[in-house]
Parts: sequence; C-alpha cells; structure tokens
Amino acid sequence: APIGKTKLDAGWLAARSTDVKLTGVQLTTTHPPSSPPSPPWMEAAVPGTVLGTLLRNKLVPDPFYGLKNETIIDIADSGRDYYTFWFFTSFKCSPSTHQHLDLNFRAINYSADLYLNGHGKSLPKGMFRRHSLDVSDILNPAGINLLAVLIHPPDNPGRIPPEGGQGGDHEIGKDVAAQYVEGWDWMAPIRDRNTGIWDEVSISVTGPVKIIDPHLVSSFFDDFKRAYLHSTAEFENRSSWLAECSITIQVTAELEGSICLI
Amino acid sequence: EHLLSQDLKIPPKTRSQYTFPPLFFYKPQLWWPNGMGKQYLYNVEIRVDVKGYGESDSWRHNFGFRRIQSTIDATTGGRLFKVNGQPIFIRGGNWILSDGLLRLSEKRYHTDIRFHADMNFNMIRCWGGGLAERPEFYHYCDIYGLLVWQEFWITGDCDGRGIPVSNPDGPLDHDLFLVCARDTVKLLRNHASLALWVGGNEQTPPDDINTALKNDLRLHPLFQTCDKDVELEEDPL
Repeated sequence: APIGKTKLDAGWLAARSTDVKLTGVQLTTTHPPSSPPSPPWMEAAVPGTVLGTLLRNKLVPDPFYGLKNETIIDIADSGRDYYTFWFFTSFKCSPSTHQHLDLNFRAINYSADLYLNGHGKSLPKGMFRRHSLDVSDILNPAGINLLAVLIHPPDNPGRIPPEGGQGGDHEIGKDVAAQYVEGWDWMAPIRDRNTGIWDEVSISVTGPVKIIDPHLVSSFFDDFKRAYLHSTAEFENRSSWLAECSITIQVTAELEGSICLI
Repeated sequence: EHLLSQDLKIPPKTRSQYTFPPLFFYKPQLWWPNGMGKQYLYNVEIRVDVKGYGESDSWRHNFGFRRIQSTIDATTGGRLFKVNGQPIFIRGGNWILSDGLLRLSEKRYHTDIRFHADMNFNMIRCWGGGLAERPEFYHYCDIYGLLVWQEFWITGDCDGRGIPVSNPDGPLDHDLFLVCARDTVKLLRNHASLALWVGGNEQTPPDDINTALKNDLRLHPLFQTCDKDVELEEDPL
C-alpha cells in the first residue's frame, strides 16, 4: 500500500442508536447495513454532526431559517439516546508485511465506541483531542474493512432555561467541549450540542517507523540576518527489530513562479 | 544548507524523540502579517527511511520564519504585539466558528479567512466558547497573514462568573482538559499565524490548569536569549 494518508470522507452511513438492534460486532462482521441504505440507516455527513446528517436527509428543518430551530427537539427533552448515533463506513487497504495502518480521528464530540471487523475499542472523552489507532492486526485479509462508530453526546448537555441566557444553565462547562452550544446572547442553542465525528477521519500507511508531531521553531540573530530552524520529532519503531533509520529534513522555497530553490 | 540527513537507531517497540542540528538560513524571507509585508512560507519535509525497507513515513508543513512577541504595556494595561521586531497595530475581529452544525470545509475556511484579510484585519481572536480552530483555518491564516489569538475552552459565563454562578472550578475533569490542551497545542503549534494561547474568555482557568498551561507553554530558555531585541555577543547555539 502507498505510504501516506487517505481521508475517509465519503460513503458514510448513520442511524439512531435506539433504532439499531444489532451490536457493533454484528454490524462489522455478519450484518453490515446495506448500501444504498434502507431505514433506519441514512447517508451521513462526515466530518459533521448528528444534526448536520439529519438536516442532509431532510429529517429536521434547517435551524438557520426563521424560528425553525424551535421545532427541533432539544437533547434536554429528548434524552441523550435520541442524539446517540451509529456511523458506519467501509474502506479497502492491504498493507504489506512490514507496513502499519493507522485509523485517525482528528476530533470527535464527545466520546465513542469503535468497532472494526468485529473488534471493539473505546475512544475516550473530550471534544478537542485526536485519536490514532494502529489497526494493522485487525484488518480484513480480503481487503474490505467494516468500521462502525457509536458516538455519544457530551456528558453534561444541560437544559436551556426559558429565558435562554449565555451558556444556558452552564452544565456544558463541566465537559471539555465547546460551550456556545447551549446558546448565547447572539446565538440559539444547538439541539444536539454538536455531537458527531466533527473533524477529519483518515487512514495512514507507514513502514515500520512512524513520524509523530514534529515541532518547528525558528530563532533569529543579527537583526534577522541569521536564522536557524530547530526541528524536533518523535519517531516510533513499531517493528520487533532494531530499526536503522536515516532521517532527513529538507526545506525548499517556491521562488517567483514555479522555480524551486533547494 | 537546507537538506540534512542523520542516522538514528530505534530499538524495537519504542518511541524516540530526536532534535535535528539547527538548519542555518542567511536572510530568510520572513513571514509578515496582513498589511506589513509578504506571507512567505517555506516547504519543510521530514522523512524517515529504514534500512532494508525504504521510505517508512514522511511529513510536510508550510513554515513561516517570524518572531512574534507580546507584552503588557505598563501604562495602558493593554497587550502590545511585535512581529519580527516591528510594533504592529492590531486590527482584530472576533471569531466563534464558521458554522453551527460544524460543516467546516476547506473551501469555507478559505472564503472566510480571505474575507477577513480583505476587510484589512491582521488578527482573528478565537473565542473560548467556540472551537480550538482546525489546521485548515490556520493554513489560510498563514497564507493571508492573519495572526490568531486562540483561547482554551473556559468562559466567564460557564466557569464561575455567570448568572447563576456555576462551575467555579471549571470542568469536572482537569486532567482531561490538559490532555485536550496538550494535544491541541501539538496539532497547531507549527503555524506561523498562531500568535497567542489564551486561558479563556473573561476568566482565568482554575489555578491548577492555568499553572500547567503556563508551564507547558513557556518559552524554551534557548529562545529567551534570542527573544530579546539585544545584539548577542556570542551565538548561544
């Protein structure tokens, strides 16, 4: 498989958790949802939120127009399960022996239970954190991998007081999540509190050694005539043997036009 | 000068942190905020090849050489910014987020950020009740020269100064807050446009969180020296 990242941003399906009687293991082995989807499954917006998916399927009016937001049931009245949703997709990838495949979520709100080819894993809470899982050992040899993610809303979605107000009843402040979702003086409340896989999902193929979170810093001397680029990164050897590596940093600058200076 | 390779042996099943020897640049093209000059970006690529295997992984980023300083002015109590040693008059705008249903496409960010540059802004303040903005937001701020003031997820209203007063000690799980804060810093820290991390909106985070954030985000001693506007006798490198 080619080294690098592939976004998973198409072909997602979704269904309300209370409408699905199957488990994550069954969804990702014997009983995957059909495509095109049949109720209760629908096409999903990923990255996006539960409300974004419901709006895409015209199951709620557009909350941005008139007072339509008032006609969408708030999570405080519907209960958390109403906005707890399954998201499902499949992807092809056949890494070779010494290759590794990571499944990456750049942000999820608020926590999730993930199933891949019948193997389950919990993704911890927090709206602003990345999740990266080495799934090399649980890939499907046939190449088609089935992924189901059960997304749970924030733990403390709160209740909007009749008078509204800044941050509603402030319960959302108990979580590590965006607080505007309970409404503010300039903003109506968001009914699902932005529950969902709200940022990029990708798979990335690497060899035995992976580069993690490089940090680039510049320092200047002599009134900016002299500059240095300081670079630090983590390198993870996921093989079971000593990795003799050659690590390279290269800086190029696009001059005017398409001429590159190396 | 701008291509460097190093050998590194990494034991099985371990993570190694490695710092390259600094790369020297003579009179690099600097990155400037909107209205002060060009937003020059260099392509930085880091690659790892493994003996007996070949290319194992690679990473690339558009990097801008700039120095951003900010201090509190004793007279006015306001915060003064300097970029590359030049004082800058901040023309900033408030930012909550691009869409209430988080339909945050690259195209949308490009349009939003260019719009702010066209309005002659040179800073965008990401309010603490919204999001830690996404790499695509910062990428276009890098391109259009909009400095970013990024707040963490604390607001006066929800964290101890609202009506009713609630959550005076902030979120329930302080460790979770710091896990998210650290991961967010690692996600965004290489962007030229990132000018300032701020604890929250109209409220200081709880002491333990605030102390940890200040500690994690303090300037490395090496850069303390070159962060002053003084001519250095000898090169501390």
